[in-house]
Amino acid sequence: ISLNLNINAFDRSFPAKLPEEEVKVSTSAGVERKWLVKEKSASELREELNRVYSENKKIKETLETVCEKYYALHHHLEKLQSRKSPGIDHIEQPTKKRKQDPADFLGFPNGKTENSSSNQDHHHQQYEQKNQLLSCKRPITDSFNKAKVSTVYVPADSSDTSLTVKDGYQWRKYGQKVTRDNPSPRAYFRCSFAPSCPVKKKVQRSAEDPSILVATYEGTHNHLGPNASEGDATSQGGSSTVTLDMVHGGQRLALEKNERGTMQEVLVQQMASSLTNDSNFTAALAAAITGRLMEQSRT
Amino acid sequence: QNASELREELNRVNSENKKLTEMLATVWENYHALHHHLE
Repeated sequence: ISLNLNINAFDRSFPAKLPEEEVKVSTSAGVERKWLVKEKSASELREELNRVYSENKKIKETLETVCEKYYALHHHLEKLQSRKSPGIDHIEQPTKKRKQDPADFLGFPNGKTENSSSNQDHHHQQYEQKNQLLSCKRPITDSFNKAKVSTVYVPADSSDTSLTVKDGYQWRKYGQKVTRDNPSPRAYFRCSFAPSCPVKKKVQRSAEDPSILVATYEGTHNHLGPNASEGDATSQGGSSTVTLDMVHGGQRLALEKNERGTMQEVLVQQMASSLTNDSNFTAALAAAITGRLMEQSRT
Repeated sequence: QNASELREELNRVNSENKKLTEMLATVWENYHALHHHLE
């Protein structure tokens, strides 16, 4: 990534480059001289004002460009981090040194223990100041917030390699890796509402009992699940997580029934979504309703 | 606009430019820090 902004930084020597205005003042008439001096002063002020306006414009343009570059770079860093360290490894491996994130580095407010480094404090102050002045706060710290973690155990068919746990939410798989302690790979998912929703999930077969899937949820959904009746938008990993917890006690039938129900609901929602996005379908539906209304009005 | 109004406006824009320059320095510094971090 190039640091070159392809812009000409505002030139501080700009005023010096301006040609000095030559004003001929008659030495024979004092009144005329006074008038000319006053006139020159106003003219100079106007010129100075124009110069300052021009500088103001340049600074604003430069600032906008740098801001855009900064956020692009930050977004790039987030992408790199999610690719390099998927999931929530640091939770399972507390001895592993936590990877430094940009929030730490730049001193962003992230809910973690503040580092006492004066450099970070400095950056933090600058960041706060920037946000105050720019009024362009972005939720860049959301993904760094400390997340709640919960684990659920789900019985699964040994032949099923999809590592899918139906829990009432939609997920996007973004990675899979083989871990040292388990022959079965571990899959990483993000909530489909990401990046606005920070919840992550990782699924892996239990090393002790391969017929059980272990799903670990990190974070709290900040939206309703696909099934609105699930209710609590802030429930961790969805309310069906609680149902899945019960499964651990051996209520397999209840789980299967619940899974079928959830799957149907998800399917219905997906179908409804795709249909309402289809303009032909919407037009046909509108025509059908209009036709029905007209029929009723005739009778 | 008379001279006094011009001076007032000049002061206002100069003050705004000063703030903007400070902001620019801050963002620029953060940008460099992030770039360095990525390297």
